Order: sequence, then structure tokens, then C-alpha cells
Amino acid sequence: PTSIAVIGLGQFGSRLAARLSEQGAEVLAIDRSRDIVESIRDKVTHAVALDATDQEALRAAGLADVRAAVVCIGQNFEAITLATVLLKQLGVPRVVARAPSPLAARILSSIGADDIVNPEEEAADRWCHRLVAPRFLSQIEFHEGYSLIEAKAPADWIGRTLTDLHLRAKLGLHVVALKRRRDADDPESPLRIEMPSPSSPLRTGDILVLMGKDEDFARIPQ
Amino acid sequence: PTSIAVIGLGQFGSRLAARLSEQGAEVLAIDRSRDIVESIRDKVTHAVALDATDQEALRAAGLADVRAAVVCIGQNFEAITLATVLLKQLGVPRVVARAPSPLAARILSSIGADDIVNPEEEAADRWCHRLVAPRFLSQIEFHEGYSLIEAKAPADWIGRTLTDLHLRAKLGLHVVALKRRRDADDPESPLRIEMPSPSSPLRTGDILVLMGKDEDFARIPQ
Ligand SMILES: Nc1ncnc2c1ncn2[C@@H]1O[C@H](COP(=O)(O)OP(=O)(O)OP(=O)(O)O)[C@@H](O)[C@H]1O
Ligand SMILES: Nc1ncnc2c1ncn2[C@@H]1O[C@H](COP(=O)(O)OP(=O)(O)OP(=O)(O)O)[C@@H](O)[C@H]1O
Repeated sequence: PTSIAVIGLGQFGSRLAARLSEQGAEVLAIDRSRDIVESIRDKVTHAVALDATDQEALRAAGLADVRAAVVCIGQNFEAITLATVLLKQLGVPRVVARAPSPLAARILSSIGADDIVNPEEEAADRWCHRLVAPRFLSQIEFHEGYSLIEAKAPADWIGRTLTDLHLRAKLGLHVVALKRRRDADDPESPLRIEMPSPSSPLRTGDILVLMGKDEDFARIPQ
Repeated sequence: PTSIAVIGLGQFGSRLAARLSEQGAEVLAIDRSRDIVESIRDKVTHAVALDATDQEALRAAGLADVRAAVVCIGQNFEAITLATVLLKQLGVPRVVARAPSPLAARILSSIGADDIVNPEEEAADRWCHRLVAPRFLSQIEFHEGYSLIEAKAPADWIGRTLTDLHLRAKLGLHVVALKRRRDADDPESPLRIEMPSPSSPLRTGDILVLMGKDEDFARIPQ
């Protein structure tokens, strides 16, 4: 079983600890506040109140034996940095550190963090895409310059077939799936995913799931 | 041009406001702290210090004319709720509200929020996937039960071709792209994305970009 330590049980840490437990991982939840540790005790494998900048306390709580540790402290960069260094010194194979800024991220990577997480910055990126190009319901960059995008079918594509639209030839975009309401007239009706048939026409309300280069998505009519 | 108001300039709000501006949107940045408003003034179109629970102050600052408003206040649920209600009353077409919990999300949706954002909870979900299935470098659920996943090629798939592996027939997984290092022996060499050829063998270090049902991904050897 995968043993994971979560250090710092604010909004991010407490949700991560609970969710990992639900997924079957062995979770060691750490926070310096006894009250917070008590409130999470039933949701995780072990919960211990200690200061993560105290190497002996970390060792005594078994941190040297976990496969991965996520430092979810938010507001105290010194504590995040010291906890990261101590966990690597204890031999934890994978340490994920929360970085409050891009500069902090570079510092943490250079002192040994294997991965970085910044919940607020990552949410700001996702929402920027959703607000600036509202036809795009979601955009996920899965490689530099390449994204998966969900786009509502533009008005002038309705009634045309995928073969006829030549999206790959004209725009360099690959349609990987289509989302369509079970009942086309009912906006409350659940969306179902379908593999698109090249010869069936697009309908009002269709959502195209597309892959391609970011610059090619700009050529979809907004 | 798209006019967007960002209310509450903590880590999430200030990054969102700056990023929207970089993308060419007209940004109205709001916070009750004068110092915070001053520090962001150069990065946005307009910055105004006011209390977002004061309807007249919102109207005087021009909130009735924006296309979208994002309420990024973190710690005060009452303020998030009241600001959301007031913005809808002023006629803002799209209001995105930050919810500190799933219950808060339901309340905000029922009082008029068009979209919900919870940066910490969304990061906890993404990291749970990355930690529990480490072969999966990233997993994005783009529809209930369907994901895009990046997976390192398992050892027993190396040297075999995609046609030979029958991923679609056997596992229901569609390989949409392949990431491979420009120089296979150098882990610092940049990853390049390629469209996979069905008859060329997988190499050590290859990363497969796959789409399919979540339950089918569980059948990839970890
Ligand atoms: N040195 C430390 N050792 C252990 N726990 C710590 C330490 N410093 C802070 N914490 C705990 O980390 C938790 C989260 O940190 P903090 O409150 O600084 O961040 P936050 O930005 O509010 O987090 P979130 O956005 O996840 O709610 C708190 O519960 C706090 O008690
Ligand atoms: N009623 C209000 N009107 C305008 N701004 C407000 C109001 N209440 C809070 N704010 C501002 O919202 C900003 C962010 O809120 P807060 O500090 O509560 O959240 P946070 O959880 O620390 O945010 P983040 O995680 O994004 O850093 C602060 O700069 C604060 O001044």
C-alpha cells in the first residue's frame, strides 16, 4: 500500500489527506495544532500533532518510512522550506512542496523538492482561459503549446459534418470526442460523451473535445 | 474587448487579475485594502478600493457594466455570498464565486453564482490522482468518468508496437499522442510531442497520452 504523509492541514492539506484515504492510501496526517489533528483523526490512518521543522519529532512519527510527503503549509515560507529539507534528509523518496510564488517554487526545487504545487496560481491560470475565450469551456495544456479544449460548436458549424469542416486539414485540430445532451431540447438533460462520426452533422448545443496546438485554437470562431 | 471584474486580491485574485490583463482583457480589480489596490494598479486597467458588500460602491465603480465578475475573497463566506447576490442584482451576466467547501458551493449556486471555483479542493483532487497512481503523470477528467491521462510506458510495453499492444481493443484506451525526449539518453533533454505511428515500437522513457474511461486506466500495469 502507498504510504503518504500530508503536512499542514489547512483547506488544501486536509482535503488531500481525506481524499487520499478514500482512495485507499495509508495516510499520515501532520499539523502542529492539536485541535486540527483531532478533527481529522477518523479520516486518516494516523494523525500526529508536531512541528514539521523539528527533525526528531518527524523521525519519531515515522516520516522516514513514507514513500511520499506533501508539505501543504501555506503562509510560512521558512517552515515550508525547512520541512522540505528535513524530509529529504530523512530519505523520503518524493517530496511535494507548496510554493506561494514562482520565485519560491524555484528556491524549493533547488533545495530538493521533487514537485511543486500552488493551488491559487493553478486556479488563476485555468480561469483566465475560461474567461478570455468563453466559447472554450475548459482548456488544459498537457504539453507546452498543446492543449485539450472543450469548445461549444460555433453557429456556422451547425448542420455541417466533421468531414466537411476539414478541421484537421484546415485548422490542424483533431476532434477526439463530442459531448451532446441526451435530450437536445433540455439544457438540464445530462451531457453524454460520444465518439464523433465523420459523416454526421453537428447539432446546436454540441460540445467538441479537441486536441491541437494552442495557436490553432485561436482560429476557431468565437 | 472582454471586461472582467476581479473582487478580492489575495493570491488567487491578484494572479487572476494580472493574468487576464496579460491576455488582453479589460480588468477592473477590486479590494477593500488601499495598499493592495495600489500594488496592483499598474498591472490592470482600473483598480478601486471598496467594500464589495456595499451595493452603491459597486455601482459607482462601474460593476454594472462588466461582462463577468470573479469573487476571489477567501475567508469570509458572508462577504462572498453578499457580493455574489449584489453583482447578480446589478445585472452582471456571469458571476464566478469562490467556495470554501462543497456545501458553500451548493449555497452559492442556489443564490445565483453561475460558476464556482475552489482552488485548494481542485488541487487536492489533482494531487490525489498523481500520488495514488504514480505512473500517471497527470490525469484530467474532462467528462464524468472519462479522462485524459499521461502515463509512462510500463516496462513490459517497451519494444512493442501500438498495433501489437491492441490498447483500444484490449483496454478501451485511445492513444492520442506520445511524448518522447529529443535525446533518449538524456533526461534533461526536452520532451517533444509526436503523433504515434501504430507500427513503431515504444522506447524506454516514452510517455503515452491516452483517453478513455477512468475504470479502464486502472488496467494499465503500475
Ligand atoms: N511548522 C509547522 N508544522 C506543522 N504544521 C504547520 C506548521 N506551520 C503551519 N502549520 C499548519 O499548516 C496548516 C496550513 O497552513 P496555513 O494556515 O499557513 O495555510 P493556508 O494558506 O491558510 O492554507 P490553505 O490555503 O490550505 O487553507 C495550518 O493548519 C497550520 O497549523
Ligand atoms: N468585503 C470585501 N470587499 C472587498 N475585498 C475584500 C472583502 N473581504 C475581503 N476582501 C479582500 O479579499 C482578499 C482575499 O481574501 P482573504 O484574505 O480572505 O482570502 P485568502 O484565502 O487568504 O485568499 P488567497 O488564498 O487567494 O490568498 C483580501 O485581499 C481582502 O482584503
